[in-house]
Amino acid sequence: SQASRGEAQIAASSELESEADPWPLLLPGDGTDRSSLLPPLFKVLSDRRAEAPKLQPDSRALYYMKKLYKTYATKEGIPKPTRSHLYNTVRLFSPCGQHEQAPGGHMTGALPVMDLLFNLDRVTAMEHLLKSVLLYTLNSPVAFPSAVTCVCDLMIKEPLSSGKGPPRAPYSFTLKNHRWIEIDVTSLLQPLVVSSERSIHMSVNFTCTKDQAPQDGAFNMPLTVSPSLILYLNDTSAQAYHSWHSLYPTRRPSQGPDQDRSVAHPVEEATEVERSARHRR
Amino acid sequence: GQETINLESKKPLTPSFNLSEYFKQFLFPQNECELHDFRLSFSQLKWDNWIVAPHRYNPRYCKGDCPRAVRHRYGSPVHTMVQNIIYEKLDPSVPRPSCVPGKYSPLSVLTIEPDGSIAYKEYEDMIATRCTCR
Repeated sequence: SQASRGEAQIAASSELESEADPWPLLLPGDGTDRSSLLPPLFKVLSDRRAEAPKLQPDSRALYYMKKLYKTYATKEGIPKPTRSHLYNTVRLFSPCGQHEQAPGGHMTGALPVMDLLFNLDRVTAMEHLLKSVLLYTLNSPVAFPSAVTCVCDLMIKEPLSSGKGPPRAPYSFTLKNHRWIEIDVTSLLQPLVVSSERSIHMSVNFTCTKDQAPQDGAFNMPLTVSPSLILYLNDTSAQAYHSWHSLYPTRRPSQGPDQDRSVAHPVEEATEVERSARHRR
Repeated sequence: GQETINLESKKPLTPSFNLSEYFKQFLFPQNECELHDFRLSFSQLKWDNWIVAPHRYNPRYCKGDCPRAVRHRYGSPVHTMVQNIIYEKLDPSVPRPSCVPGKYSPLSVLTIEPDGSIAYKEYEDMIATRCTCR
């Protein structure tokens, strides 16, 4: 039986190897769109032809995300336990379409009014939006001689929310020596991402003035004209890591109802354990 | 058994086995089930055109023989010992307990998506951190 079992095993493994590609075993046979089912890691494995991404991201955006990665993970890629946030996914989108509505007036550091189109196809149904920001990059880190106050007027042009006018929000903030400017647009985007909108068309009107001498006029705002859109998401799928889960592990199945007593009387429980341990020794 | 005891007691006490052989059975087996490193870089898998970070990834793996008394070191359920006894005493076609990962840690990955967007994602169970016998 030993020999026949060995032959059977050899036959089974050769049959497996003869299989052109084991990955179809993992994928549903009904021809549905598989790519959304598998995390990107397996997609590459399953279709083996690891084609390079069609579009290469903006270098400044890549630099920003690499800094974010170093903040959240070690060199080996282990998520740092110190992070307190609940999102396990951060997606940065560059506008796939933009055009200037009106030229900017450099007298007060105004940027041209921009129409921006973001395509959010990569956001999966299991990813819930926690926060979103528009990220402007300063072309070169400058320390402004005095505080600069900026007002950014954002308006979502499409999809139009039913009934009400286009949602808009003015933002003002003080700009000192920043490399990036993050404008929180969560309240504007939340309803759109929740309703699984996949493309968002917004217009941004950005004006900055110097606090001390607004009448000075001309100063050049060294901002990149087109911002990136960053979404902080909580991926609720099984293969995503849920740090709060490791913070509050589920109760062990072996724990019976009396275990709750130990929680109520930790001191008695500790002496009991000590006594039984001494007795066992 | 009285006469056998008398016979035994008359026999000269000669060491019927050498001690080193005897103690060998208590040494830990050389290739006992344990965690092994396997450091790879995503460029070896030709994934580095879409995985930006980390550069190195050590998923680790478990390899080795499961000792018979697995409970004390591997946190195995009693079922594992039962399976071992079945293999040894009743039916060798039942496989011995296998050395497999029992605990994992997550991995953070920075990727460039096909549409050019950039994604930071944390995946569960990507690095084996402890082995067990099951």
